[in-house]
Amino acid sequence: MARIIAVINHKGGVGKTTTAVNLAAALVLAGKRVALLDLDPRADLTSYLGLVPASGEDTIYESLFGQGRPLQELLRATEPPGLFAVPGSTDLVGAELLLMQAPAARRFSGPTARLRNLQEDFDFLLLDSPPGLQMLSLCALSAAREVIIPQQCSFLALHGLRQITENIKRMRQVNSDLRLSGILLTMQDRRTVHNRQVIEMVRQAFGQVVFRTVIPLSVRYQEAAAAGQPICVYAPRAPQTEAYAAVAKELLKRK
Amino acid sequence: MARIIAVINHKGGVGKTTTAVNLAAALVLAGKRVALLDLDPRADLTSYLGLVPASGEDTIYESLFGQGRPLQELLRATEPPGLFAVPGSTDLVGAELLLMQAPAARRFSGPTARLRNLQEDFDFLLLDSPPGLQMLSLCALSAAREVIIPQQCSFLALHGLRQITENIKRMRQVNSDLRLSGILLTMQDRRTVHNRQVIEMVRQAFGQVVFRTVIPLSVRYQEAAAAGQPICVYAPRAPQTEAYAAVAKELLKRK
Ligand SMILES: Nc1ncnc2c1ncn2[C@@H]1O[C@H](COP(=O)(O)OP(=O)(O)OP(=O)(O)O)[C@@H](O)[C@H]1O
Ligand SMILES: Nc1ncnc2c1ncn2[C@@H]1O[C@H](COP(=O)(O)OP(=O)(O)OP(=O)(O)O)[C@@H](O)[C@H]1O
Ligand SMILES: [Mg+2]
Ligand SMILES: [Mg+2]
Repeated sequence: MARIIAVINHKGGVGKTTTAVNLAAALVLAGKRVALLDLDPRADLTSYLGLVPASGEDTIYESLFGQGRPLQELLRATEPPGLFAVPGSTDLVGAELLLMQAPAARRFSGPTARLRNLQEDFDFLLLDSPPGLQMLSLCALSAAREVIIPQQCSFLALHGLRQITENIKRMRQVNSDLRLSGILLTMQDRRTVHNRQVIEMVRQAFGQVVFRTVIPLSVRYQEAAAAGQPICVYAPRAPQTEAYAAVAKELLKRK
Repeated sequence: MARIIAVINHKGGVGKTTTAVNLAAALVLAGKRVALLDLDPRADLTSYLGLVPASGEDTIYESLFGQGRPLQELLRATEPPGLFAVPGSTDLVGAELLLMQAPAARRFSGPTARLRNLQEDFDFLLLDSPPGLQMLSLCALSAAREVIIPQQCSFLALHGLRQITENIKRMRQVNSDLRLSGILLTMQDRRTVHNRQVIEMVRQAFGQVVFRTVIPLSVRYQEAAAAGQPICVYAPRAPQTEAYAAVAKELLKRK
């Protein structure tokens, strides 16, 4: 049965998509069967990996919210070999209204059940989520059993950390399994005191749940995205690859 | 009559809030009367400036979408002297459903009229918007007459640039005044080729509409946010302040 992990933070641009892609790839290199799902209507993960968003026939929207084909049929192979992804689609914009209008008690049960159909085929399912306070983010929290919060080492991003941790607590009423597996500090510029101060604040507030590994600020992650590859494919022996491999190791220890 | 400018990009973390605050402050130092409005339900601009989100009585939500007090009464003074801001509120989350359910023809006319009531009192109104494909972003595009798109110099952020420019075109059907005043390239790390390549791509695709000034990647902007001040108050003579002063100068020339 797969570990289903929502990669989420209401704050924008903290490295959710970059983390989803690179952590998934690192888990594959560690021998795990992994699938990514793009739950963001902007479909950035899909465009990162060069997967054409599912078009014409069923998209992820129909499979999760309609009468579409099962998600297994939407899976696409990507790099490194063994990594799969379900492409996103702007159709997901339609999910906001649908979810808002659904009766609260069973608002997420349909998409959650359809998403969990994938769990027998994989060891990990990683869900990339949109920023902002959207229903799709809550849908990801309902379908997942674990949460990883990428967190930029910047003061302005701290405001979002409080909001997402509050929402995780709230979602436990709907999804009692849900637990915070880790807060991943990202984009640290080691030359600055400010980033170190923010890291210190987060470690003091959240303790052990914060991953020991911190992802450095590095243009190599941006270059890898331009090349459409996870960092471990783009620069296999680089320290930027090592950082996400270390996160994967820590995650595997946190059952 | 104020120039009403939506600071917007569907991509997260590209510097929308940082640009709204610092550009507004630079315009005040250039002698203009300026007000900021926080149209993001997460209220990051409000927490940046240390303004307690409007609570208890009317929030921006009631003033824009309900029968609340006029926005003039919600204005708060902030730094530098002469800059005002209407605080945001998580109540704005309620606007998504309200706007989706409103008949398309007059979906934004109420909030647009109420927002434009401020235009006699100021030279500039800057609207900070949320990331993602949300109705509140469209509401900002409906109320504004101009758009500034902060754009991170990173390949992964280019996908969002296409999406926002397409939505601006679409919104012209509802708001024929709407024009793109500028694309502001942000967070350039001058040490990297990648950022320069992305800048080149954006200048080639959009030409003159891209501001000549590029905002550098600098922790000083994060420090200023931690201090709750615009960069021109936090570090008055620093190059980071000069960069937004130069953007303000360019904007004043683009009538
Ligand atoms: N460690 C890093 N160092 C430098 N740049 C990074 C790093 N991680 C991500 N980036 C870049 O920062 C930007 C934001 O990253 P990303 O798009 O993954 O964040 P996100 O949280 O998914 O954004 P959104 O909120 O829009 O979904 C991208 O341009 C990406 O290439
Ligand atoms: N030029 C810059 N150099 C370095 N850091 C910056 C710069 N501009 C903004 N930042 C930092 O980058 C992060 C993103 O900036 P900001 O929050 O303004 O973006 P945003 O587009 O408003 O994000 P969101 O999509 O969540 O609304 C913040 O932590 C901010 O302090
Ligand atoms: Mg993303
Ligand atoms: Mg913002």
